[in-house]
Amino acid sequence: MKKIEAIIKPFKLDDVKDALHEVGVQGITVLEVKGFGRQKGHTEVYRGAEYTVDFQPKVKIEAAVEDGMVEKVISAIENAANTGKIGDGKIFVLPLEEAVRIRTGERGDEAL
Amino acid sequence: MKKIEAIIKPFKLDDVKDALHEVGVQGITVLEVKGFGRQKGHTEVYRGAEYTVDFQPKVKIEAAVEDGMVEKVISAIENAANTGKIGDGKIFVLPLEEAVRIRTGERGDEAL
Amino acid sequence: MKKIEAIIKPFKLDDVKDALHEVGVQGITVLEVKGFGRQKGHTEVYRGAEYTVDFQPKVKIEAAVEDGMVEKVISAIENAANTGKIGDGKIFVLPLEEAVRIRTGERGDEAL
Amino acid sequence: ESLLLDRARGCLLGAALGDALGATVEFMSRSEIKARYGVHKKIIGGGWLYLKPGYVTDDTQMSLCVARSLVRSSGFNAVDMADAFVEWMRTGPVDIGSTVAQGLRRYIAKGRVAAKESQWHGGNGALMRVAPVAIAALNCPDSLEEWAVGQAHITHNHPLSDTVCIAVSRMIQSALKGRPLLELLEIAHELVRIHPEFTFRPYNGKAGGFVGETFATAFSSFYNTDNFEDCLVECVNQGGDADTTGTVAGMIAGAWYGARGLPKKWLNKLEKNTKAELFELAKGLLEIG
Ligand SMILES: Nc1ncnc2c1ncn2[C@@H]1O[C@H](COP(=O)(O)OP(=O)(O)O)[C@@H](O)[C@H]1O
Ligand SMILES: Nc1ncnc2c1ncn2[C@@H]1O[C@H](COP(=O)(O)OP(=O)(O)O)[C@@H](O)[C@H]1O
Ligand SMILES: Nc1ncnc2c1ncn2[C@@H]1O[C@H](COP(=O)(O)OP(=O)(O)O)[C@@H](O)[C@H]1O
Ligand SMILES: [Mg+2]
Ligand SMILES: [Mg+2]
Repeated sequence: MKKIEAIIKPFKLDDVKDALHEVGVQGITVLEVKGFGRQKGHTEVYRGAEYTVDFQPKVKIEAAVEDGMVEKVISAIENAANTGKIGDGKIFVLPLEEAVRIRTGERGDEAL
Repeated sequence: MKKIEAIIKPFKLDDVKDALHEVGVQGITVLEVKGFGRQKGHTEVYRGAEYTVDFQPKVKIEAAVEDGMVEKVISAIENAANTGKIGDGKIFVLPLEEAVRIRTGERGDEAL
Repeated sequence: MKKIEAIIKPFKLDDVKDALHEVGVQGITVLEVKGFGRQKGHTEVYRGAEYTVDFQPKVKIEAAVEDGMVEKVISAIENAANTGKIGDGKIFVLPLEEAVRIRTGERGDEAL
Repeated sequence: ESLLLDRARGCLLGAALGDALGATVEFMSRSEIKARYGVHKKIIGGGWLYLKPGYVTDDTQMSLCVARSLVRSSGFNAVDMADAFVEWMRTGPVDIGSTVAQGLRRYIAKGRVAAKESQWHGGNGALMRVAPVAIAALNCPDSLEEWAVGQAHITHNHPLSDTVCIAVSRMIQSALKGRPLLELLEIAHELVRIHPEFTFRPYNGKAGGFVGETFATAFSSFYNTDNFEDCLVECVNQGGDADTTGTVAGMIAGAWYGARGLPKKWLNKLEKNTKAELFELAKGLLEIG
């Protein structure tokens, strides 16, 4: 099993959720995060002076998936989240040693 | 060492914290997240129209633990967080290669 | 590649970001979290009654880095985030099996 | 002699003008630029980096690091140049490319001055800063290839990036020496014969960060115009990686037309410390070897 984490532009969340549903991923966990990278923050005016907010709001998606699903899931997220502009985000894959469904006690792939 | 991540229903946070204290886990980090899964979101009324909010508020708990503690911690969380209803959540176990206590520089199990 | 996660005191975020810049790490993702540990929460007064808020606001930094950078990054965070007082936080290192830059499809070290 | 100096200044200042002009429209498409500016031909700053008018980006700033290092070391010294890049990175520059940042992390962590060859290093980050090498190696032409590729490998190790760094350096040297235009064109045609990725005639309209597209955009604008201003306007209005295509067009056209061929209205807008330093460095670079 693997844990997939994706950092994406917030307006892309629905597109990515749909793309994940298409490949059979139903359960995901979503977090609002702040991204720092090459994409510039926006400028705000405060008391007449212009200043740059240096982070970008991003959304982080976490999805535990079976090994065989990893490449499909990466493609689904990539295609849905891509705009070609700086700041599109990242996908990370981590090893997942165990998964448990709290409601039933099921473990492994059955828990996903 | 392992990193344990648990997605649970928000009202279960105190029960899970108590259960973790019982087995000797003192330090945890908690995040508010949005869950998408089999559990349906609730309906809200906005400007007279009913619409479904398709996510469920969840709480994510992260706890770094020694290898020998993993099964105890899984049981503690499972028993405390379980309601038997859809949406109870998940427990994930990831390998943790290093841990550092910033205050002292301690590493490994000593840092947990 | 490794995924580095650091839990730090919120007022240390800028110092840690600067320290990471010094070693060439530009891209990070930041989350606001609640920490439970040895550091005691503060007391608040609500409707005349005093009660203890038992968590501490913390900031969680996530940075995917090349293998060769791990020790440099740990030192940078440690030195910048340390105050010597309880609650300074933790640094965790997890294995990262794959990374993808969504904008270009780059993989591995090139995606960071 | 003074003609040579004028062309060397034209090369460095021309590249900086391309950077400043193109930065306004970096990452925009041709039609987006047309809709917003009609024809973009003024140095007004702005763009995705919120630049002040006349300010430059990493293209010129890294070129300054290259030039200072060459003058300081009387030639190419990889460690001195890599240290200069790291010092620049630590000032928190307005932009820094991902491949450049990665290469500098490698140098900080491992002390190696050369990246391993990578299929992902076909970007223009090494090409954009090669102009000072062309000037510095005028008196030691046997060192041109070693220096052009050596400076590139600090961050970019890819056969196409290597090849175009050498080819554009040769074009700049041909222009500096006042050789006939056909000689400069023949270097470009030879490049395309060996590597069709650089085809500029016909130009396919692609102006991205891949060296093939960057070179084609820059060189086709030089090829299709007969003065510095038209060359750069043609180039940056293709959008895409406009500050870098502008930089490459500016280094070639600037060497060809000389500083006297650069529009005064643009030079007056260029940030004055950058302008003054490039003006001086041209002389220092010519004195090497
Ligand atoms: N090394 C990294 N580790 C963790 N998150 C990162 C890393 N680099 C970038 N990010 C996240 O990805 C987002 C996009 O990165 P950015 O550098 O702006 O653009 P791009 O990925 O298109 O080059 C950042 O806002 C940040 O949230
Ligand atoms: N594959 C997954 N990866 C990450 N988080 C998941 C995954 N599946 C479910 N979740 C999280 O667990 C929560 C509960 O899942 P759900 O399918 O509603 O119920 P149950 O686990 O009881 O079958 C979701 O709201 C989501 O936060
Ligand atoms: N085992 C752990 N797993 C995950 N997070 C932890 C763990 N222990 C502590 N933390 C996080 O680190 C913070 C600091 O821990 P604390 O015990 O208060 O101080 P110290 O690390 O200085 O001994 C906590 O608020 C919590 O966010
Ligand atoms: Mg630039
Ligand atoms: Mg550019």
